[in-house]
Amino acid sequence: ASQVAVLRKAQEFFQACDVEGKGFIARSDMQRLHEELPLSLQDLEDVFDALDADGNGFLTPEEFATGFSHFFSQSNP
Amino acid sequence: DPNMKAGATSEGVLANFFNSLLSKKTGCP
Repeated sequence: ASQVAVLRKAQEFFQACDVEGKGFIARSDMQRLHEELPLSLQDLEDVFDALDADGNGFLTPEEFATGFSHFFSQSNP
Repeated sequence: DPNMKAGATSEGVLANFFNSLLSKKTGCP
């Protein structure tokens, strides 16, 4: 049940990041967060690269959820 | 090992990113 909650949260964040409803998050979408979050542009680049598992320059909902689940399992063992 | 160091750094940045999103609650703009 908790895994479903984590995936729902990941989906919620993904949809909020994908403001245009493209179905993916581009690097420029990630850089928009610079104004909202206390992270530098370089940090956001690193986050994007870390989540973009296949390195194609687009974050899919699956890649985003995988990264979020991994983070969650690390911080809440 | 530089690869291990890079991995640890990205984990820290990811944790920072997701924690920021969680604390914002409203998520991205």
